[in-house]
Amino acid sequence: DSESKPKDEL
Amino acid sequence: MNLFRFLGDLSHLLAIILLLLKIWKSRSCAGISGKSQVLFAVVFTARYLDLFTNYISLYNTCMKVVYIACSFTTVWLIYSKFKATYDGNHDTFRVEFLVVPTAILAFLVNHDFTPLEILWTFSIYLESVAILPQLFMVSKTGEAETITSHYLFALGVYRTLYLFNWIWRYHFEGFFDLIAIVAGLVQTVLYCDFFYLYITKVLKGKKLSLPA
Repeated sequence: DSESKPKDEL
Repeated sequence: MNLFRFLGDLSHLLAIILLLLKIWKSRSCAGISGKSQVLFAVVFTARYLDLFTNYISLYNTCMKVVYIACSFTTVWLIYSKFKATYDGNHDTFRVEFLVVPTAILAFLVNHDFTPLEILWTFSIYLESVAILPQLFMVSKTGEAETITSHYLFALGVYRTLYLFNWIWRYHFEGFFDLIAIVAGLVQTVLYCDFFYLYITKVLKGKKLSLPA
């Protein structure tokens, strides 16, 4: 999905 | 983490360190847009505030700290230590044309209307256009030093590899983040013209210069 998740990308 | 993502991060790191070393070794920041570097420092600061709220991994934390530290060091070198060599007369892009629209867009189009999420979104939008002052400077002076070209190439490759990472993640994890993908596409497209010049000129041993 396109929802807010913990941001693991930089 | 897939290979595209990892190589993308390495390419980003390479670009940042290449620029730092170029300025440090030559004791000069001629040809470098201080405005783009300030924008990148703003991008990292706005995006990595989650260092204080969210622990993801040692890799994630280290990379974020290194990106921020290098970015602020670069800004300091340009505006303080080697200020005399800074080419301000050619660095005339109006950054408010980038900051204001991306800030408004971040308020309007985001995943969640919270301060951290809006700042993250702002950083994604701003990053996609933050290189414009630098590209504008290259087009204005009509040339770029070879090492500056390598820097721009590595920086462009980073977001391009992230695009492949997102295709991979969508395919294998069903994960996608539309805000990052669209902004990443815009960012990559902005580099396309430069990629062409880099491959046709710089890789053949010529200095990057634009036709008058």
